[in-house]
Amino acid sequence: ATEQILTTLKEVNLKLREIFPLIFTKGQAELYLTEEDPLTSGLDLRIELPQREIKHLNMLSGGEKALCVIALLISFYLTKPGPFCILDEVDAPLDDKNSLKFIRLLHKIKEHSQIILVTHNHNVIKEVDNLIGVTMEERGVSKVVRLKLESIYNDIK
Amino acid sequence: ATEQILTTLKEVNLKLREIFPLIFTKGQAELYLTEEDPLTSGLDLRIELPQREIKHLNMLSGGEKALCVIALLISFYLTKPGPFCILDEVDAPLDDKNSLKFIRLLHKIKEHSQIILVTHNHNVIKEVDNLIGVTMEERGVSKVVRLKLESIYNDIK
Amino acid sequence: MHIKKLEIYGFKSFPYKITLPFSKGVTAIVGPNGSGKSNILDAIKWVLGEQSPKRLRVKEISDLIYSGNNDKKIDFAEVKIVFTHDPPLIEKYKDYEEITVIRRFYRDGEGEFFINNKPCRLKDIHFLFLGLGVNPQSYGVIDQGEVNKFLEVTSKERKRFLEDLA
Amino acid sequence: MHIKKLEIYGFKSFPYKITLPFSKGVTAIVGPNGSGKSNILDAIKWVLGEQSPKRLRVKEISDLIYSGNNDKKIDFAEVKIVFTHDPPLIEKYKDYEEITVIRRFYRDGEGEFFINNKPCRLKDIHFLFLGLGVNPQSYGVIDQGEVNKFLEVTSKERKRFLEDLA
Ligand SMILES: Nc1ncnc2c1ncn2[C@@H]1O[C@H](COP(=O)(O)OP(=O)(O)OP(=O)(O)O)[C@@H](O)[C@H]1O
Ligand SMILES: Nc1ncnc2c1ncn2[C@@H]1O[C@H](COP(=O)(O)OP(=O)(O)OP(=O)(O)O)[C@@H](O)[C@H]1O
Ligand SMILES: [Mg+2]
Ligand SMILES: [Mg+2]
Repeated sequence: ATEQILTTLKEVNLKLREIFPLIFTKGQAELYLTEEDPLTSGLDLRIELPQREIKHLNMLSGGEKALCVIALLISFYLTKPGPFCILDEVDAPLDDKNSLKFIRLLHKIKEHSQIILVTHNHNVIKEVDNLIGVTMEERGVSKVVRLKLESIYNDIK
Repeated sequence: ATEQILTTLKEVNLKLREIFPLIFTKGQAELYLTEEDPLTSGLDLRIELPQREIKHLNMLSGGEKALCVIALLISFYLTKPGPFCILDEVDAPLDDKNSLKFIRLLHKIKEHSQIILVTHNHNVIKEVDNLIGVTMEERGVSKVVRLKLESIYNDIK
Repeated sequence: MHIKKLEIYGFKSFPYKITLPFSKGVTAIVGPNGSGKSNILDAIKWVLGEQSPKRLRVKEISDLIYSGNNDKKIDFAEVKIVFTHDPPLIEKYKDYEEITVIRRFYRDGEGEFFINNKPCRLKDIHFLFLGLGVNPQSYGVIDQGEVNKFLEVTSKERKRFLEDLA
Repeated sequence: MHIKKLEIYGFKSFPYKITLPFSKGVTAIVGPNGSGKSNILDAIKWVLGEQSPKRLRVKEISDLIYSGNNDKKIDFAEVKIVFTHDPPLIEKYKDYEEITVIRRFYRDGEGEFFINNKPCRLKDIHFLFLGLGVNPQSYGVIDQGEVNKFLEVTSKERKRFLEDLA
């Protein structure tokens, strides 16, 4: 089991080295074990951003924290693709530019994993493969509508 | 002190009776003391939505919870206007329709209270009185730009 | 393997049976605040074996059953999920191109589980999903408002995600 | 009474002095993720007397001082806030149309406070803001990601907000 944890950690960090700079230009991140023994150890994240000193993760902004989590998620899925991934409004803290980065990164893992997400963000809605609409016409009763990408888009404008 | 708490509670509930249905059509909400003695008691919120049974607040969705908090905030400020109100992305969970309701409600209290908010939401940005832009051109160094409403709007489109 | 279809009846805000077709790729569920989007994700978590009321956003498990002014008396909540199983991953179900799992919960507290329409226990469902690499508490399921959780938990809790992966 | 101007120097991501004019009504602070918007709100809370590192999103108070690769050596953090005071609310300052508060913090741990350019103690600042009905921990200051906090705290904690109001 020890062996497995160490190899997996190495693989995730390899992917993280590739993914993190796509989100934080010239940034670097690495997961590391806090103690010698992998079985009892904790896991922490070290981040380097150019010309900034990130002493601890709490200095990051709300959006930057969400972007770190997304980079880790993608690196995990590139290391071991799970059958699916379910995300409920994880893009809520993101600005326009980063919400586009988010959805484009998801496309990198959709080959092996099905992605189901809830969002209010129009930048994201524009770039998904399928849309499911939910409404509550009759009070308290949810109904589902199959949406065409162009029809939802007309509503928004 | 007891007297004061009871009168204030009555006043807030009066305002809540006016504000809450503006956010939740035909809805009603009321703050109530959990025990007899106002000095030692807790404070809870009871909500009624037409044709729905809200057994406890956790049944509400993320956006509905935020709307309840906003309704309470406005009712507090209408009862006793504080000099200012500072809100950091409280509109993040809201959909298009509700983010418009949010900013229009804020205008109800701006007469006596100065409102400073952070947002990424274009529906909200369109309806504020003043805009302050913040950027980080040089890595790690924040700069402030005075924005004209139309100029930010061109960027977004 | 991916989710092909989801059917929900009597669960949370769904008193009438609804059918949701899913396909591969990226699917977005959109709609106004309070319309039932997170409830759909709760339905998926529940049929995958989630037992914790807190993670299903209820006080008691019986709150999962629809309750409202609707004159229709709802006695039970049921969620059915259909997975594709081509190429087959589970030896026991190698002849099945699809695997169907149904979870039901009655007001009197009884629960029923079915795999490919054969009654089974919750343990069998957990076992099945373990074999498919599916876990409602894995790092790939992020609840509303919890996106930063991975960074905010203790380092020991964070390591559990790595163990999931190993 | 409202905030007329804010000046920030050496605080968090602001190594150069910046001046922010404010007016009445609703003001939105906008900009990309990580650009410094919440840092501006932290500056306001700090000059109003906030003492808790957690509410200022730092581990130690010394983390409030700018640190980065900038060759400029920053020795202290300073925030200055200017309020209008017309009609006058505080007897002591009834001849002033504006009230200026400055808070400074040096790397060696020393702190300095000024009201209308006269040195004072933190206690004086707390006292001043109490008189103006201003409190960085009031129900009117909602931090990022904490919008639902009012609903999620215990009912005893929630009552404190009502007492604030009374
Ligand atoms: N057992 C139940 N019976 C009937 N209605 C229920 C039940 N449980 C939850 N609900 C209703 O479901 C609604 C919340 O749905 P949900 O959390 O899925 O919304 P959402 O679409 O995710 O909204 P948001 O965008 O605000 O997150 C609540 O209004 C609640 O009243
Ligand atoms: N003492 C400090 N010295 C230098 N930079 C700092 C300091 N403290 C915080 N920062 C930087 O400030 C940035 C965060 O700023 P802030 O939280 O204000 O962003 P924001 O504009 O609110 O973004 P978001 O929209 O994502 O919430 C971080 O990138 C952090 O590195
Ligand atoms: Mg939701
Ligand atoms: Mg912020």
